[in-house]
Formats: sequence, C-alpha cells, structure tokens
Amino acid sequence: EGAPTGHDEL
Amino acid sequence: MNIFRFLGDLSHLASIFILLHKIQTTRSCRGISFRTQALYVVVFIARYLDLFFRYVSLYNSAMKLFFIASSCYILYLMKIRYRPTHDPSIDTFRVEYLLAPCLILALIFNYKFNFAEVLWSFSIWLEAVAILPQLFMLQRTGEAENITTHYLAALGAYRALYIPNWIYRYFTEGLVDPIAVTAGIVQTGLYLDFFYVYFTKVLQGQKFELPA
Repeated sequence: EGAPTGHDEL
Repeated sequence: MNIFRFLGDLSHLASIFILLHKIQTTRSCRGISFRTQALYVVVFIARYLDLFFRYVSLYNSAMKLFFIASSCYILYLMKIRYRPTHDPSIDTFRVEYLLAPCLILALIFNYKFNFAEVLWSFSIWLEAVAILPQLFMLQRTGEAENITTHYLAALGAYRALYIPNWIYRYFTEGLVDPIAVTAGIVQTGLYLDFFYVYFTKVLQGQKFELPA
C-alpha cells in the first residue's frame, strides 16, 4: 500500500 | 473524517440530486454535457474498483456505490430517456485530449506501479479536468439555466472543500496526499471563473450570462 492516506477519501 | 470532507461529500451528493432534479422536472438534459457525465462514470469506476478489495467504512462504500450508480443512471437518462433533448452539436469537446494526458500523468505519478494504483491516479487526474466539456459548452452557449448553475456550484464546492480537509489532515494526522492535493487544486482552479459569475450574478438574482 503506497498511498499516504490509504485512499480513504472519496 | 472531518467537517470539511463531510461537507465536501454532502456537496457532491447535493450536486447529483440537483442534476437529477433538473433533468426530471424539466424533462430535459439541455445545457448538460454528455461528455462530462460520461467522464464521471469513467472516473468513478476507475477509482472505486477498490470496493472489491479494500474496505474503509460503511459510509465510504455506500458513497462509492451511490456515485457509480447515479452517474450511470444520469447517462441512461441523457442517452435513452431524454435523448431528443440532448444537442450533441454544442457538446464537442474532444475528450481524447483529456484521457491521454491523464493516462500519462497516472503512469508517471502514482503511489505504486500496479494496475489499481495507476487506475486510481488516472481517476484523480481525470476528475480534475472532467468538467471541461461542460464549461466549454457553457462558454459556447454563453448562458445557463439557474438550476444548472446550482449543480455546477455544488460540484465545484465539493473539491474546493477537500482543500481545507487536506490542510486539516496535514496538521492533525501529518498526512499529505500530493497527487490528490495537486489535482484537487487544479480542479478547483478550473471553477474560479464560473464561481465568479455565479456569486456576482446568479446569487444576486440575475441570470447566468457570460460577457460576449
């Protein structure tokens, strides 16, 4: 998982 | 979840309900760019494929499903149900000029070089510019129904509200998502001209008309 936010946004 | 993000999501939801309301009550999709709406379907499907392998929250999944379903439904309304009210001759923006650069940006800027991450990045860049066919159409016709401008204002406000959310998250969680932030600023920037006319005319009770 590379994304800093873990893609928790829409 | 913070207040800015929540208000942003509500604004996004509101924009879709306003658009549906406009189409249903006027029984027409006049003034709405089919190309922009089709790009949103691509954006949502590309980004929310993670429904199959990543669970964030019930809120998150429900919103994703809603955005995919509603965007597909809007395409159906435009292409089938109210097809005669759509005028393709003024909806001519070449979407290839958006899709290709976004794909290149996604291949260069992503958090991991795999299919899902490149697709996610692609959807973020594409969302930033997906409104261009709609704004181009508005520019060509020079005017818009009030309800259409409310739709655009709510849609523009959604990503604009994500900007304070990112600032808030930076200070509270130390998190920065450079791809989303860059694209989000571009996306909001594209609305500035529109917002100017919306605030100075539509909200003052005048019709949305662009200077000739």
